[in-house]
Order: sequence, then structure tokens, then C-alpha cells
Amino acid sequence: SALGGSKQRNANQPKGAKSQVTLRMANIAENSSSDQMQACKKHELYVSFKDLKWQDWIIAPDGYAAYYCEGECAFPLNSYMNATNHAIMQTLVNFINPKSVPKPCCVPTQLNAISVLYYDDSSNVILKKYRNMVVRACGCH
Amino acid sequence: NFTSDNEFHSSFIHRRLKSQERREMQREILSILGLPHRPRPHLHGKHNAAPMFMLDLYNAMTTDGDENRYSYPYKPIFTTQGPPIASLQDNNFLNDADMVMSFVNLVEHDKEFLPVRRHHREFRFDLSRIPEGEAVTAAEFRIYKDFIHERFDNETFRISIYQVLEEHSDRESDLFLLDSRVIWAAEEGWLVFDVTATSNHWVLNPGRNLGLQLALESTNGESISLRVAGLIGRSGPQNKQPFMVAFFKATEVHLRSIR
Repeated sequence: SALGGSKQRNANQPKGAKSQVTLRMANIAENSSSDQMQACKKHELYVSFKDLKWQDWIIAPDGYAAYYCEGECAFPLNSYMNATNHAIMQTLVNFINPKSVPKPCCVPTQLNAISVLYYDDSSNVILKKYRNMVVRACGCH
Repeated sequence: NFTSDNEFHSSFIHRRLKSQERREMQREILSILGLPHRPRPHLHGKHNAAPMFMLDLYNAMTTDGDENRYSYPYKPIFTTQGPPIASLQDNNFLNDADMVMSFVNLVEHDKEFLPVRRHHREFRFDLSRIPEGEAVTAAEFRIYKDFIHERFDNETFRISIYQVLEEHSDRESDLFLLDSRVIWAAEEGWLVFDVTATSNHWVLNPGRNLGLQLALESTNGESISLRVAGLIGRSGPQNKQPFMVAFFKATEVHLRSIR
């Protein structure tokens, strides 16, 4: 389960993360033993422009919570897996013929836009809207 | 190394990233932002007028709850002829914009042409770095007018803005009048001029971008320096510097080039 919203994220951010590229991926897997794979769901992923030391050209935001989808889309899919009708069919065929037919994929089903305000090389300021940046929901497809 | 000292347990395999991998990762994030490389701006003072204006727009866009409807945060002063740009005051251009860009003023000359004494100030903006496939939907030139003590409150000036069409070494440039209005000596705030058509012309014909000219006259038609009416230039405070802002809409679907 994701750890609170991104606001809480900033408070817990460790000071001076070691690597220059800090792609913060956090996923508390309650039952993460390899044999019992987790169901497809949304996990936290925070892209920190601040930790990337890009704040000399990015005015806002400090970063954004992108999230990602991870988990198993296995038979029986049940109704809460946000699956398409065909994904259910795909699991049936995979169930029968697992060697050659793949399971459906755990992917974003709803994505949000964000806006970023930054300087270009000539110190002009650009405010741009970027679509499909933040995962709102995951599902089997 | 994603989260070596991070207190969250992660199901990811922890390993140290090679510097090449780190660079590749940064390049991927830059490509998400549509940037070929990391910009290196020479000025990044966040107290300049343009960045402050753009930060207001950013905050309006991101904190108005529904990210799709936001209100234009910057109210220009309305002169005697009513709102300078009625079309720009309704918010559709802001809601519809995929991108907004403010441009720093590259050059400024306060000139005086003789024998007929004509004061004017020239401004230049570089609109050549606009990403492909973006069309200007609205554009404004903004200049700040200070309150001026030495003049009578009810005194008025006529301010006119021109697009420079052709420059000549021996005589005045050929000009095209964009807008002209009366301002009060006692007024203070941002004067906003609609330069949408001019900006589109410059985007399509970068070579024809010869800048703008601003001229001021007293009520009896005498040409006077812009400083007299309190119009701020490059020597003025950073948060009152003149700038241009343009709103863009993508004209085509961006297909990422094959790598």
C-alpha cells in the first residue's frame, strides 16, 4: 500500500539522498513473498526535480508523484481488478495454455496531466501542460 | 541506487546505478518534458516580472481544484477605453492553452529622432525557439506604469504601440500601428497590449521580427519621453520589467521520433 499522499512524501524525504538520480520508488508489499504474487494495483513513485538538482531551471513543481502499476493479472480476475472484458478472456486462455499465452498486463487505466514551469536556454519562461503523467488507476488489460 | 538509505521497504532489487545509467535515466525524464537537453538559463531570478507572472499562471492552473478551469490571475489596469483586450480577459485562451511562454526583452533603446522630435522606445523578443507544431492563440505585451508625482492627476497621455515593419539607416523605420489609447498620469499598474497577430507573423516569418516601438504624446500632440509618464524600462525594478507572453495550442499530435 502506498505511503500517504505526496505531501507526506516531502516530510519523510531523507536528507541528501545519495544518488544524483533519485527516482523514489516505494512499495510496501504486505505479502511480497515471491510465490504469492500481489494483485495488480497502484504503487508510489515520486520523481524529484529537487533531488535531481534541476531547480536552477525548473521553477515549479519540486517534483511529482507519478505512481506505477505492478501486480499479477491471473485467473480468476474477479471484478475489483478493473479489468476489461477481454482481459478476463485472456486469463482464461492463459489458464488453459500458460506456456504460450501471456496473462493480461497490469497497466494504468486512468492518467492525469501535470503542468511544469521552467526556463529555457534563453531565460524565457515556459509553462507547459504534460498529459498522461500521473497514474490515477491501474487495471488488467 | 534507488533508495539505498530510504527507510521504506521496497520490493525492488537494490543496486547501484552506473553513471551512464543515471545519465540515460535523466535523459528519459527530460524527453518526457519534451527537452533534448537540460536547459542552462543565464538569468533565473525568480523576482523578475515575467517569472512572477508565469508563477501566478502556474498556481492558477494547478490550485483551482479542477485543473481544467482556472481564472486569469493578472488584472491589467483598465484605461478610459475599457479593458485593453476583451478577448484576452475571458479565460478560454488560458484553459485551452497547451503551453504559455514569456519572453525576455532582448534590447531596449530610448530613441529620439530629429528634426521632428519623436521620442520612442524599442523592444525585441526572440520567438524563434518555439517548439514545432505550436500555434499562437493569444499574445500580450506588458509594460508597467508607475504613479508619477510631478504631473497633475487629471493629466492624460496618449500611448501608441507599433510593429516595426522595415528599418532604415537614414530615416525612421516603417511602422504599423497596433494599438493606441489614453492613459491617466495618476494610473499605476500593468498596461497590456494585444500582439497576437504580430506574434503569429513573427513565428511564421522569423526574419520579419524587427520588434515593437512604443511612443507617447501629451494631450496637445507633443512627443514626450516614456519616462515622463512613469513607464518602466530596463533600468527599472526587476519585478516591473516589460515582457511579452504568448499562449499556444498544439496544432498536431506529437509522435516521439524513433530512437
